[in-house]
Amino acid sequence: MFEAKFEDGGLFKKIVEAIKELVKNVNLEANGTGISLQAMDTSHVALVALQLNEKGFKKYRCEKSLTMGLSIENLQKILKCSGNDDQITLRTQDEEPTTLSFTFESKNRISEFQLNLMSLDQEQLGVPDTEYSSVVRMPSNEFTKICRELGNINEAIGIETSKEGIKFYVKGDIGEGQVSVKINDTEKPEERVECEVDEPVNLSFAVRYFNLFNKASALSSQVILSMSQDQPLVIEYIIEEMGSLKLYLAPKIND
Amino acid sequence: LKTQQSIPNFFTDM
Repeated sequence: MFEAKFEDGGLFKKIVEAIKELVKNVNLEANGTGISLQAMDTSHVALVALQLNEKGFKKYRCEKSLTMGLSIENLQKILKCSGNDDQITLRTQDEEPTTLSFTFESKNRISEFQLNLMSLDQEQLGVPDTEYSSVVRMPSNEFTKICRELGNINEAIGIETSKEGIKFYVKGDIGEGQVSVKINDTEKPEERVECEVDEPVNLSFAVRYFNLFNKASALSSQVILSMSQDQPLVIEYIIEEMGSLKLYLAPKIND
Repeated sequence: LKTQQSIPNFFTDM
């Protein structure tokens, strides 16, 4: 039997909202340590990796590892029947479940839904736990804003790191521009900008994906950008007390 | 000219 109860069901809804335009059908994996998900977008340029630790749930039980194939679109239809303040419980009964049960609980209502599961043949990738040569932490809303602004000018965005900070730049048909974000150690943690640069990087990415990734900014006030030259960048949103959502994006490279 | 890479070029199949 598998059971996982979110004290804050709104959080689960935010996670689904954050990934729904990136991935369509996903395998949700549950085991004794928690729930995880890994899926690529249809063009295989981006990878979504979610980890929710067992300790972050109000209640968690998983006796045997299981894989639940879900349509994100259908999952969202069911989640629309819950309130943002509901507690949400996910549950399966059988060893090889064909449905995933949802209980939505508020002060004055309990709802039950069953979502049909699918058998998905999905590629599972081994993502190495590497050290990145540049790691930048910055406010997630600021990153969202920069991507939106520069995305107007060109479809590719450049990211350059140095000891001084991080620079975003674009070159398009209409002209070019750059935005430098300064390091600061303000007392408000959500406004802090930190750069750990062992080696500077200069990378280019399709801004369209960043704009999709930025839907996850509702999960955390800070975003962590980890980069190495000519490697996929990782954008990480820490989900407080529960785990993290990591979004990988393959770079554009000179041929 | 820069070419868009894909994720499986970097991460291996498990």
